[in-house]
Amino acid sequence: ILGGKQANRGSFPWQALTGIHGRGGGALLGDRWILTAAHTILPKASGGNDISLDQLAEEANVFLGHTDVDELHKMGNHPVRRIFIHPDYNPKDEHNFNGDIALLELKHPVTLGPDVLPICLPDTTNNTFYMDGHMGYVSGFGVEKNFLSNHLKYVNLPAVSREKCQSWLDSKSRQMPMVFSENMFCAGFLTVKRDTCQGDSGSVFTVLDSGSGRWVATGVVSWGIGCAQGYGFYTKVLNYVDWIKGIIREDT
Amino acid sequence: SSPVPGKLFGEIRSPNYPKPYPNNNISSWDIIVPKGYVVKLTFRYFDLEPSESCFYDYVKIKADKKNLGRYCGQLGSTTGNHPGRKKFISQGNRMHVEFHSDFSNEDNGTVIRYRGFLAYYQAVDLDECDPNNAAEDSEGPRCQHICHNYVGGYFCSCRPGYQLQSDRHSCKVECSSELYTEASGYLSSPEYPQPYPEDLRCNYSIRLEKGLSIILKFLKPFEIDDHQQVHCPYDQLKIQAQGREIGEFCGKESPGNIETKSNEVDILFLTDESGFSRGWKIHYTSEKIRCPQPVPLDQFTVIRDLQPVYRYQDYFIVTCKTGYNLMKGSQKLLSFTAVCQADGTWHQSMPRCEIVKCDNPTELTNGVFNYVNKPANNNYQSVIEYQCNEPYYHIVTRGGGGRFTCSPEGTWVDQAGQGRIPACLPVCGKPNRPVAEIQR
Repeated sequence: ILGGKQANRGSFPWQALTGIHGRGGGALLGDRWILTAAHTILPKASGGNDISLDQLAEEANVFLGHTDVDELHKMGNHPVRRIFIHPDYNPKDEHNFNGDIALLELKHPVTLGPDVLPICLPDTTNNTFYMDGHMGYVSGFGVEKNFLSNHLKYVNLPAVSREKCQSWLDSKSRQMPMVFSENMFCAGFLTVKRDTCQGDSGSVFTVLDSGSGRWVATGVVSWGIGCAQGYGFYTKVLNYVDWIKGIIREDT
Repeated sequence: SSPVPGKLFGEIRSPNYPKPYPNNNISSWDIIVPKGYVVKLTFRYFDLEPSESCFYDYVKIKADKKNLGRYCGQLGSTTGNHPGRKKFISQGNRMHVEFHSDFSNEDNGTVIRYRGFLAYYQAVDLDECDPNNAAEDSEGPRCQHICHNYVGGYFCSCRPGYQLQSDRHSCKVECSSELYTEASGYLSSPEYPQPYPEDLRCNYSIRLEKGLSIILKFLKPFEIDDHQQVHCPYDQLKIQAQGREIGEFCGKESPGNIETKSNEVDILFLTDESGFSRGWKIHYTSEKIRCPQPVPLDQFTVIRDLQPVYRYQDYFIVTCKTGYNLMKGSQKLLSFTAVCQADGTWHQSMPRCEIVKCDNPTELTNGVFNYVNKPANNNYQSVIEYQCNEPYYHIVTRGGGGRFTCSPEGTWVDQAGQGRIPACLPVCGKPNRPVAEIQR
């Protein structure tokens, strides 16, 4: 997290620290599901096709319940039973992060408490969270000033309209021809140095639903061109609620 | 003398009859008829020298060691003793006739010829049963009870309950194996209400159908020889029911009514050689045997359609009040029926009702249950309430709320009667310390 603040315990109790191909983030759904980005499991151009999801699940590490990485490690790993990657995600296409969403099923449900709580999924009839300027918070254990953070950080960022995102991205297309699909949204600033960064992938962009008083995951940290050098791009959770619920319900 | 063989009839004649009998002649006849007959003798013709007291010629008749007369003379003569048409009847089966003639038959120097006699005898049946015909050597009647005469003899019989003894004369009470099988009846000591005989060994057995109980009712008078200090030393009336001793009675106090509770009763009446008591009489009846009135062991036992009296083959059904289980020992019963047996006992003992106990409530993941009732237990109607670990979980019930009651079936059910416990679902998006921006 760049330009953010140190999170207090209990502020982002859904925050998971993952270790699959490196540091990543995730958010607790219910008591045994972790919402994360697909590319933390199958990184782009990594040649990871050789490894099965079962094997990855076996090797995946998930930590919950603290804001301090060392403490998290001390608290122990939550083993993963299965991994679900959205079928639209293509790890071979380096410029297209469409479908960058995945679910990790923990082998054992976690006991909820002040430091471990799930995040809510958005109501599919409500698109207001993605309107331009709608502020949200992203937390993560990712890079801060070129160092991986040892403490959970968070930053609040405004959602940005699709037009602004696309316009800015177009300006970068010669440098980086990235795909901005309907299943993404962007947030952040062009000039203010507040952004998510490497290691934050899989963490969620959350907004407070003032109607219900609940925090809702609207995005999953996905990609960006550099860090704090423009908008960051997030997987639009709203478009995947049915997929998520389908898996969770079917499994439950 | 000339014995007359045992014919049924015949005649005897004086010597030379119908010619005059000789002088100085003594002839005799022993008329013998078969036993059971007497001899009846009549003279068809009689003509003997008449004399005072039949001093000269005569016929003498004897029977049964008695002299039946000395006869002489002619029909119509003033002296002598003409038998006329007299019938001479012996008491036994023998008769002795003697004829005597002296040295002459003269009357004033004139010889008179007398023709003698012709007698006819026949065997006449003796009515031995007539008390007047008692045998000379016997002290009493020929039969102790009943005498039956027939031609040529007699036989004895006894009144009911008595048996003719080997002497064919005396009767003795036969009461060693009296059997009564009717549902009711009377039985009594021999000769009741007259004094009972001596040396009795009477055994009266009442045998009725299984399941019937014999009731003995002693009638008055009741009188059995006794002793003031010693219990029934002389005569005893013993009553047993299926081998079980009910009592030994004597004296003048009636045992009253005895409910034997048995379908087999034996009454033994023993007497000694003396006494003058009038005995006893029993009217026995029977009824289906009773079983004890069933009594619940606890207040939760319900006896269905309780009857005032239970008899053989009756039955009762036991249930428990709602929330209680029928128990026999440690075994749980699905139902219970007890049948009154022929011996007046129930074929199985009363069960008890034990309160239904539910198993320990199912633990609720991420939640707890608490007992609403005090003291906390798992008995029928106990109530527990499930709660989730708030605020991190919220309870989701199956429509019947979070309160569960221990049901009569021993399961915990909610208000909708369902047994599935609630679930504690995670509460999402409610951090304890949400980020708050104070600085504006």
